[in-house]
Amino acid sequence: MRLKTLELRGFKSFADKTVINFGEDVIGVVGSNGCGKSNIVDAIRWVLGEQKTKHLRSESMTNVIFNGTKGRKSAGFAEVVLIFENNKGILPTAYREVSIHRILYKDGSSEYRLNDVKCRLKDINNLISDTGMGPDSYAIIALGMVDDLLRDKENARLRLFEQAA
Amino acid sequence: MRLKTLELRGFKSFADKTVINFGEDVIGVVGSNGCGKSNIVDAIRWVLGEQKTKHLRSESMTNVIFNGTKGRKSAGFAEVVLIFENNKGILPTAYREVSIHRILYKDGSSEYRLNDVKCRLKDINNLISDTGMGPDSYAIIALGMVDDLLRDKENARLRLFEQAA
Amino acid sequence: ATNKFMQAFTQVRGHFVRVFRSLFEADDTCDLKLSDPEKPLESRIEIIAKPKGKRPLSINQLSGGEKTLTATALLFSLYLLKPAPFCIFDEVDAPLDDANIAKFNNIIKDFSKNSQFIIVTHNKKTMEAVDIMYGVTMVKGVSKVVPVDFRNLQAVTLN
Amino acid sequence: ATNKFMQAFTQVRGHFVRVFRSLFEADDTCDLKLSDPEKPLESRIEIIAKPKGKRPLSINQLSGGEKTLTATALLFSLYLLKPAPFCIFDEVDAPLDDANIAKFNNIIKDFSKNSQFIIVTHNKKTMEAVDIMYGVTMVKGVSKVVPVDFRNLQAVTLN
Ligand SMILES: Nc1ncnc2c1ncn2[C@@H]1O[C@H](COP(=O)(O)OP(=O)(O)OP(=O)(O)O)[C@@H](O)[C@H]1O
Ligand SMILES: Nc1ncnc2c1ncn2[C@@H]1O[C@H](COP(=O)(O)OP(=O)(O)OP(=O)(O)O)[C@@H](O)[C@H]1O
Ligand SMILES: [Mg+2]
Ligand SMILES: [Mg+2]
Repeated sequence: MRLKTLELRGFKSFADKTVINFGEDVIGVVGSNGCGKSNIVDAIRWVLGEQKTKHLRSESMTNVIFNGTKGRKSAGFAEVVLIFENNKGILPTAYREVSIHRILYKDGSSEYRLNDVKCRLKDINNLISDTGMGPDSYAIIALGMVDDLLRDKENARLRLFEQAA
Repeated sequence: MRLKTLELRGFKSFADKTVINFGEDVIGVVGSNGCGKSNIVDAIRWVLGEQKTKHLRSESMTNVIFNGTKGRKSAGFAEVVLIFENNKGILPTAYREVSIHRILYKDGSSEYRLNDVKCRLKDINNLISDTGMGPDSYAIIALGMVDDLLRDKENARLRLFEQAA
Repeated sequence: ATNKFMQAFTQVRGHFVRVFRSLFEADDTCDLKLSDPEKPLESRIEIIAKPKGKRPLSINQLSGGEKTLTATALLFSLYLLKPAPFCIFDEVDAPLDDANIAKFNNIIKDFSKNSQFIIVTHNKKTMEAVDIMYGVTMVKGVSKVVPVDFRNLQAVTLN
Repeated sequence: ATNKFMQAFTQVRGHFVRVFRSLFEADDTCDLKLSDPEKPLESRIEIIAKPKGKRPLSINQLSGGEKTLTATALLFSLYLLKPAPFCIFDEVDAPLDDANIAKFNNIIKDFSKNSQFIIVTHNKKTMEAVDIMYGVTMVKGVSKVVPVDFRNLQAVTLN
């Protein structure tokens, strides 16, 4: 299954709708400090169902909503859409493309969609839990994760191993 | 006061006597991963009196002694000498040059010298405590220290401030 | 459950030795051990890593770059057990020297036959190794993404 | 004791604002605060850092590079209060982009009039900024040091 597109709107520093096409095998993301690269990584974790705010560098979940700048007020909601090609039938669904959609409103209410049909967070978790793609998976290797593995923080190595096994 | 020379022998990966001359204002230290750069930083901390083994990435103090390789046996002791020019009279001594010498033997016994005269660790601590040069000083900024400051681990910011104030 | 665990563990261990040796040297000593082989599900996983003929007493004695490579070898070993559809590396190459960055990027090139890799980096050598690059820029606190090639790279990375 | 503390704190605070603004932008909001101004010696020191007109709710929301620069600004502020005879930076530049590395090295150039700086680095731009370079190499587990200029640099850093 290949990543096709990521769309962000109102998510952290991505106030305006932003579309990234993942056409290739190895995709580089570059830019100066603080421009938003790790925020893109956070967006992918978030749309895949991440619920631990500290994995999103936030004290509370509503902190992922664009919080405004000197010249622009904050957003009413954060929205991320991730679209896959289901080319290997890994995702147990008849669709050739699968889109996962997550919205969080300022009042704390959330919306989730699978292929544009409203669903619960649980449905998203079930869909991807077996593909090694869950937000806690060893596939997302921010520098912090390397550190946890080295210190074996909270038995990180065994927990990661159990996810893969 | 300027650093003049650092000599290492039997300290971590520096099995053979190594002399580094600090002639300049800004000195770069380069080399591939694992070649010994941070070990040099550890040597400077150590000779200035560092007693916390975790600041030296070691479980016990005798771990700083060269522990041998496939082709060479371990050393009997670790020795580091740091020589300063006392040009600003910061060090309260009549000497123009000051050398601090620390030796640790395999059996755990230690030797300390100030200008080649045997002394106690305490004497070394007293000499440098007021110059901001103690091993815990804000002058040694390994990446880990940046982290402690950001998370304010164990009130790191206040403690560092008190050292400078 | 224990049998299944041990089977998977033996596989990961095999991968680890191979990946470690491709990142370090071909005859290096390395291993993964269970702290309590009698009760695997309650064990911790111990890492033995002795790159380039050195004899560190624990991985804590290794250098910053060596530790990063060792952890990466473990992650790749888990990946080989069950390849994830995509992997994201966020500035994992920061502590690596040029030679290790080349090895790291080669391993990614290999695995990219089966998965997509998203690599966030500041390193020029890593940038040369990717297939396509997206530049992220920020204007007045708002981020946006632009496709990048080496001509507008300076503009994107020098803010 | 409290008076002396407050005097020093006010000075460090002033330095912090100036150094922060030289590393980020000249009109950025930043400050150091005591969590309990009534009992300074029992306080924690809080950092307010809002680079480039952004409004992060805490420094935790800042990026990796922004956090490093902020911590470095604090360290330099303490340094200005009581300059240490020498400072050692061990790969502090790893998370910084090219523009910030240039700022970082400029600040070091300034302060190096009064102190020596030992900079451990893998970064080529940083290497160009130092006065003299020592290369550390390891053969069969034993380290040694060689003086380096840009001609033998490749040999030293590519192992
Ligand atoms: N909810 C939010 N609204 C607006 N801006 C935000 C929000 N959350 C985070 N930011 C901003 O995003 C920036 C951080 O972006 P990010 O961590 O993606 O940077 P980066 O490109 O990874 O940089 P680095 O190279 O330093 O790691 C911070 O400056 C922060 O203020
Ligand atoms: N007591 C010792 N005896 C022999 N070798 C040792 C000893 N202690 C540490 N080492 C070796 O020194 C090496 C680490 O050196 P160091 O941390 O200085 O590397 P470095 O140049 O800073 O690398 P990096 O760029 O990755 O940070 C390790 O490989 C370790 O095995
Ligand atoms: Mg980042
Ligand atoms: Mg190091």
